[in-house]
Amino acid sequence: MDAERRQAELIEQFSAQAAALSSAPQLAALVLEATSHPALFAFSELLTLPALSKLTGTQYASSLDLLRLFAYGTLKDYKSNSCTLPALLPDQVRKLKQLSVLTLAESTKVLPYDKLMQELDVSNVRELEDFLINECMYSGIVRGKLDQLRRCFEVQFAAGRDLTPGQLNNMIETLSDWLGTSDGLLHQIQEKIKWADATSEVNKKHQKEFEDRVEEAKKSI
Amino acid sequence: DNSLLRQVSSLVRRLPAMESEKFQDEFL
Amino acid sequence: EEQVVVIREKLAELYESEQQWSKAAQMLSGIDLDSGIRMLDDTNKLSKCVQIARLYLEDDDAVNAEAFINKASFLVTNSNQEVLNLQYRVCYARILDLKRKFLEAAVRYYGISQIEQRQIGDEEIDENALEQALSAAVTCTILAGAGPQRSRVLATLYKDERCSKLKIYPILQKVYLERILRKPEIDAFAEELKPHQKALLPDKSTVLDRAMIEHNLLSATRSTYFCSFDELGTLLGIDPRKAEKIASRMICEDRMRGSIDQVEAVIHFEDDSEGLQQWDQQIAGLCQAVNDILDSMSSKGI
Repeated sequence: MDAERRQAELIEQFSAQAAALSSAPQLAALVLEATSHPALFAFSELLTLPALSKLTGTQYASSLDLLRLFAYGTLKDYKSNSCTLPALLPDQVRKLKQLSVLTLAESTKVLPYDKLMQELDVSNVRELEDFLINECMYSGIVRGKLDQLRRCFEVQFAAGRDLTPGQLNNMIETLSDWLGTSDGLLHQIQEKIKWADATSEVNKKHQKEFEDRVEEAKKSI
Repeated sequence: DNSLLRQVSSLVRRLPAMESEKFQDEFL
Repeated sequence: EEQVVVIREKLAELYESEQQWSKAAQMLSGIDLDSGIRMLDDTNKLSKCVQIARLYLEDDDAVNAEAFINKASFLVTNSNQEVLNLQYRVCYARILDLKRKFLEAAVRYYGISQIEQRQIGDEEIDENALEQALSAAVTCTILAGAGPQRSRVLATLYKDERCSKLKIYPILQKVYLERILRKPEIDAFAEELKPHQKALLPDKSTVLDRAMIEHNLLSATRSTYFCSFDELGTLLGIDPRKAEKIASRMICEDRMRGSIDQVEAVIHFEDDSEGLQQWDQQIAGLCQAVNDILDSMSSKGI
């Protein structure tokens, strides 16, 4: 929540800057700044700005493609298309790696070291762990624990990335399933409460009947 | 609202609450 | 006796002017404050005790200073001399600091930094002095042994807005957030320390080393379940066997949760009930996230 709030201010700042810029080189420079900023991990607001459409058809069109990559893609996607995209600065590489971790965390909560090393282009476990601790956990985009025994990273929380059109339906489905399961569980609990109350009443009645008969028996003796 | 969507996306990714092997053993 | 007292006081003044603090203190400590012939009131006695303690502290002599501050502590409760009371508090904090009772010193320094008056008697309270007291509180807290008591003091300091303006705020932030401290940061912090805060301990490590190693060990528990002694040694910059020793001491003293498998040479940073507890925490986090989203929605009129 805090990360999202911090980002909201940055997004507003960059959007205002973009609106004030008129030339393609200036907009390309803004894209470079946004994709290098250490605290910005969301780019869909910038992508939808009318001002950025000025980049289309110019020699800076690849900056728009780069922004799209940072919004939805991973380091692997960059490497497959690097010939058509601008070269990345170290800050941009770091950010793309961070975004790649967020994408990986979308599909599974237990990320094996081998997969992470492959996706993040990291050659050893030490480097991977340092990256996950310093660049992901300490920057607040991810919370989790490293399990060196099982060689995996257990994700407890991961910040949300920009949504691709296909993801919205999945999200709605997951939320609907969750709602359905929760409703079902609450209903079951209600039924159990009713059953417990009814059983308790029956037991009380039985106990009273038994005590009455004991009293009767005592009197007759 | 992209910001809200990202927050919801993050929330949805948190389900189920725990998934590790160790937890499964304890849960069982 | 009166004449001897006058001579002693004059000599002490001379020694003080030549910055021979301990000699000045020794001169004054020869005055019999409880003499039957000269009747000194409690305020005068308190004043003398505090003055002697302050002089010893100029030479970092905590042992002798403490003797006089202990005498002063019987007198200070009935004193309404605000300046003297403040001087007493400062001496007490410095003595605790010198004796390496860092957490207690931190609490006292912090109390001093919170003084609201800018004039006490004839003395003006300088903002710089208060800032120094606050900085001393932060330094002592960082040097104190890692554990729940220190965490409470850290939280108090971190949430105090004034600390964000201090030069050592970045390290306070990292310590509070339980993040691993790297060598350049530790070296930068070491430059701000006084000699006794970098003193050698019986095991040949320094006060600073021990504090940093313990902190980094606790930080490691936040991000990993499990660490080999070799890995731990590399992380902490020490011999793996030393890392094991420090970890075992912290576990025995209940300042860290975990267990050590000496056969496999690994440390497990958790106990067996961690999974279910974590599940509870995750569920709580989920519910909080839902609340946050609902709040965001309502703030946007949705």
